[in-house]
Amino acid sequence: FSPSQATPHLTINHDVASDLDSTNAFEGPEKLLEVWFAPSPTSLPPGARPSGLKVVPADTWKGMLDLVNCEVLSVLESDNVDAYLLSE
Amino acid sequence: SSMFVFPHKIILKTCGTTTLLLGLQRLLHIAAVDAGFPFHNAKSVTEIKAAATPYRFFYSRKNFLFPDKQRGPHRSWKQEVKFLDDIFEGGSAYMVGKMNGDHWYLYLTAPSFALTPPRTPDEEIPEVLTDVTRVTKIPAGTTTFVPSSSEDVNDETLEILMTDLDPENAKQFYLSHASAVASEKDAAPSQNDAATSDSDLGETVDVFSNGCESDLHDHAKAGSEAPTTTEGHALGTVVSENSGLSSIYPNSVYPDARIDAYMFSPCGFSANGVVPAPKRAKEGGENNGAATSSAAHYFTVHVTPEPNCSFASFETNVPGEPTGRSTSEIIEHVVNIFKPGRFSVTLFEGSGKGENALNHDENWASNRRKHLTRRIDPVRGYRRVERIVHEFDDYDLVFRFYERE
Repeated sequence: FSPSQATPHLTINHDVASDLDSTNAFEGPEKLLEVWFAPSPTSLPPGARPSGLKVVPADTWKGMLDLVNCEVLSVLESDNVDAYLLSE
Repeated sequence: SSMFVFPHKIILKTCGTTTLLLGLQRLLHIAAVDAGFPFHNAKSVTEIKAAATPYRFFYSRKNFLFPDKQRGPHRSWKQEVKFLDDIFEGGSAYMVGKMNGDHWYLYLTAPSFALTPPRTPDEEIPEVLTDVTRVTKIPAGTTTFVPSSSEDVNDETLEILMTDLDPENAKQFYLSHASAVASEKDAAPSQNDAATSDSDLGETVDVFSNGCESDLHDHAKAGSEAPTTTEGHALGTVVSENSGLSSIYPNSVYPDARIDAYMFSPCGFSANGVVPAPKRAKEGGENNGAATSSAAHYFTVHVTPEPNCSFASFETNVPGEPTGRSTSEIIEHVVNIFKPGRFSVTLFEGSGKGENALNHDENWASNRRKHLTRRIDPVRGYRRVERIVHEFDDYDLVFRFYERE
């Protein structure tokens, strides 16, 4: 099996993913926010790190997600976007 | 819930009674401190000094089923808007759809060029200008332009929010049903099933929290240690394939697309998909060309199957025609998976008007509206009961609401 270099790869957070219970979930509709810090990946403002937000480690996002009441189940990483699957 | 982190933007979509907006100030702080985006001392953030100033901001949601049970500022739209107004200057809040029915809320800010100004051309102008899509005249002596990027110009987001799911279709998002399907597959593996199992269930691994990360590339090379997955992820993959979600963007058309799916216990389902764009050569520019040049795309699915609050959402920014599947094909595919009693479609698309908006006449606007509404054809088996088009500064929004016939 030889995946393309462009194929995203997955990392699972077993500590969280193995023991979740959705019994008390009751509200379907989600809240969605989208924050843009530049018009495109190729026009980041002076001072921003070359990879912009993608330089931020997962552990740093974890602190923010604690405030939201979400935990990271897994991360699908690719060159241009990291996709975090979250609890709740 | 899901989060997508791009170099220049972040998307966070959270379910249930999460407190999404309570993470916003920390998010802005991280963007400033860790990613180096320009910041100011936000007047409403006393304990967090540095908060990045966003280029633009969107917040949206459908009306909640149980608003009184929400927490923080999420109990009402009014509280959410006040929360956001305290952070952003000049934000605009909208309610789209029937007040006494299913409606959709949106808060957004206009693009700000204060901290990410359009670049001033330099000696490379002739070459770059071939790629310019919008040119704005400003006082003699200088020319300001916004360089094209596929994401800036063609940015589009399609969201389908479905309620009152068909009970038979909703069953497949229960753990017990998914386990039964997985057992059947194990009992009678076909050649295709075996391939699926090897490539999709067995390739993912590893511990997130202790930093011992590796990936499928490592395992492919090592060819030894047996990879492991949690049951939620393994069953999520089964559900993703069995329900038809994984064929929305099939590997035959999108070879590098990948789905990360999770089946909750006793029910509920979430999935993220990443659809990488072909790599292009490094582009020049003020960021030393280090940022990757091609836009990547995503899609995400969340399902709450219980009959008293059944709901499913699908969101994507994978471009439609001419390079991909048409928007109406995607809508029909998704709706057939869940067969909802009611659903809304929102299509948010960059209009390309930019700073030249005032130069466009009514004909242009009319043609544009026709183009957008054509993208969402009638959906078989459903009656359209709402059709609304909003034109914002440089985005257009089409909202449609359907009920089962």
